[in-house]
Amino acid sequence: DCLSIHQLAAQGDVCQVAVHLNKDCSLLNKQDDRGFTPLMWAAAFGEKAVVDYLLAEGADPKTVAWERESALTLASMGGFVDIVKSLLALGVDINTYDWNGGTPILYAVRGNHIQCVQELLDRGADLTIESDSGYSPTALAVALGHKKIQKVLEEHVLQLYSPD
Amino acid sequence: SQLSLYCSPSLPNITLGLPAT
Repeated sequence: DCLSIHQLAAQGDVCQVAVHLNKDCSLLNKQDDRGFTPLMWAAAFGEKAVVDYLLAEGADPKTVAWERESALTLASMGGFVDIVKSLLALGVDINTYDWNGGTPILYAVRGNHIQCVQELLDRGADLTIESDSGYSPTALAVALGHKKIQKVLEEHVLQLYSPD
Repeated sequence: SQLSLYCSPSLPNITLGLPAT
């Protein structure tokens, strides 16, 4: 009873989230003191069932927090590819950027989440966008020594320029 | 980043520790 709707969402407790929303439907998109919605908390913690439930109830996947954090960037940072897919299916901005110029693909690279990187590439993520410190996804992969991800990125670029 | 139920999730500095380009 002491947990907020945000914390309940992060715990993955669909039933408790539903109980709270039934009592107060304004909680669906309620932003906490940093602007995070329950959907963002669930996305950050990889709680797919809660994410699906909140989206089905009409939670806004495009809301950004005060420093422009989004559910997509949080899911990408955590490597939660199923959640990334669900959010992209709803038309969220795949190139959304936050307080340090971080985009979903930059976070997926930083977290070394190869499936997420691949999914974002397949859905058209912009590889030219750099962080505020000037790192593109490829440069970041190289700097962090994430060789498999570097290979995926390079192969993607080669495909883009393939005559086929 | 360490996730905790007691504070909002946060996104880390993308290039913390890396030299500026």
